[in-house]
Amino acid sequence: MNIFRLAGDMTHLLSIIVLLLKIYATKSCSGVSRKTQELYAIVFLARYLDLFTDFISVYNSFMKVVFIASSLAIVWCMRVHPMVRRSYDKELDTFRHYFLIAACFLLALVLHEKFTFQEVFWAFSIYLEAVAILPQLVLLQRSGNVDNLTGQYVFFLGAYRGFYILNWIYRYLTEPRFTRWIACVSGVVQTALYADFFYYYFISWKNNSKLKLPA
Amino acid sequence: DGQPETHDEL
Repeated sequence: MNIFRLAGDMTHLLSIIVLLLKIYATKSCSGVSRKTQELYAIVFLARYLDLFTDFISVYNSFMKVVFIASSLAIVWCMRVHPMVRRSYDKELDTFRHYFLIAACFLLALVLHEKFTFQEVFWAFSIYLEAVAILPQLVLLQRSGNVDNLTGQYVFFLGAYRGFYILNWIYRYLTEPRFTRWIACVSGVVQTALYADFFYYYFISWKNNSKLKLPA
Repeated sequence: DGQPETHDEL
């Protein structure tokens, strides 16, 4: 494992900790898209089907369990916890995420590394992760104001994707047979979705002002 | 040779 991948995994973990902290400390999930969180839970469940069949490292298995458990915990909070549930902005979170799930699954049926149950679900999870942030970005754009923790959550998620791209470049240069088109192309698409957000995040950071996204 | 390696990333 190289430093870029480790940095990517850590910023990913940090983003989830920030989100859990926000929900736990404020007992509120305002500004957070439940649809994005549900998509992430599906992403992790579909991707880590290999948890019991392919052992890579203790670190790898541990992180898989953490990602599955934390994503389910967030969805659980937003759906079941009485106070958190009340703060959910249903009217702002209108993205039709079922279409994303269907489209990604169809794409996975066509484009995969191998036509097996696990490989199709792995490809599906890669495609779905690439677009899972869309309901969150749309929600932020619709609400205009972004609170600090939600802004940091999206920032760390974007940083995680950026580090993964550096990781692939590093692996491509140092490993003789590193070619993973599905993951790399989807990863670049996913990172590009954050470009706009990053731009406004940087502006607000530079001016030391509250993050605001244009309508 | 088109054989998928194990997915070692998260």
